[in-house]
Amino acid sequence: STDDFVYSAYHNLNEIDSFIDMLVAENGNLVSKIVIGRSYEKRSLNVLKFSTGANRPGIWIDTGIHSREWVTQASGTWFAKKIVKDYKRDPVLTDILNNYDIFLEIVTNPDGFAYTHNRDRMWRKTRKLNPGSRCVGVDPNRNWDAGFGGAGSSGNPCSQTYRGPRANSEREVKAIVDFVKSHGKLKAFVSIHSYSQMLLYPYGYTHTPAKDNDELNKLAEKTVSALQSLYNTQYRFGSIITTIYQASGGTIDWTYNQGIKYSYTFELRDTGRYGFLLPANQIVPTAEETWLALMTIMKHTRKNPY
Amino acid sequence: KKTFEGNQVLRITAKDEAQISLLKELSEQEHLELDFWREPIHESLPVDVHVPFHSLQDVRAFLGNNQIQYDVMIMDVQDLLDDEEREMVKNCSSPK
Repeated sequence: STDDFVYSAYHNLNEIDSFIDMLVAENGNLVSKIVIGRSYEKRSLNVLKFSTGANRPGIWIDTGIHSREWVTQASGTWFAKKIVKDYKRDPVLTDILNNYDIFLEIVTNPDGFAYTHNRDRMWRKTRKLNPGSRCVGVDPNRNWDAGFGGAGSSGNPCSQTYRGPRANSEREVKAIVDFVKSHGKLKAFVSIHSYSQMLLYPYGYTHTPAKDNDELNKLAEKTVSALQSLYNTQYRFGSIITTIYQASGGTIDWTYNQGIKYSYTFELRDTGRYGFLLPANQIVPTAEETWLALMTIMKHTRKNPY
Repeated sequence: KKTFEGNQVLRITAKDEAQISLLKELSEQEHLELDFWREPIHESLPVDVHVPFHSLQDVRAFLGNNQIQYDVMIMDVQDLLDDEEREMVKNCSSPK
């Protein structure tokens, strides 16, 4: 069962898919699985839906869009179990779930993730063949229709930040785009990466501040201090372009432009010297501290309907 | 399966914008096959680069010649991956 699933270990795609099916089977009244599409190599794109009623606004969380960032998929698994454990026990989460659905896509780039297990642990992108190039894959965090093709992404298929031939060319991206548009009532969107301990909000493709910049900045500050309260993991926060660099075609720039005000990207820890190779014994502490941050964003979303 | 014996990850501390520019030039040397885990952005942020064994000497020489400070964050990438693999096998929960 999901009670004896080892959350303090990394798992491959089969094991995570099994976990998802077990979680749904054990909690049929709260959790369902939606397949929002198929990847380039035809793997299903599975989204867990946590819902207590119909026609609710929603909150989206995704992990693993960059496949080598293993601590994010592992944290996503832990989040899923945390939600079912805490519903009706934690009054804040219960209130959120009695008013909002939560959507959680744990393996957002399954082709890349499978490739990190079978062939190249350092693989980041999708696994789509690029016509005319010996290099494979597109950076799924440069492929969104927000400043697409601008500075901060590459037109070279061999680059780690290759944007792809056009916006939404990646099936893994298009599936989320279609889901967001068809749902129409997502109020928060959190895309989780690793590593560099940052909490980022729009924009990445332009220096023009987001119209909700002040509120996003204040909420980021609260969120970061909630995260830090557990293990004192230090985070920076700010807009993408002022905090790290110009990045065009990014996920949360597009979701923000769709009207999803609370759009954030996390860059989870490495507090030591491991980078993407974070030891498994740091998975649970990372997930625990990040959960405090997610709860801060979800609580704010619940208290500030729009 | 791709292996990474002898590959290292260097944590580079640029002291000014000029050194950041030099590191950006380095990142464009495709033959070195560098994988920047943390890009050269600003001197206030560390730069982490995964260097294949065959490029180590060139990269160290480049950093030395330009007095760019660095230390070795991961001595041998494959060693860490072997540890990770052992952990996973130990905890493998085969699908029901």
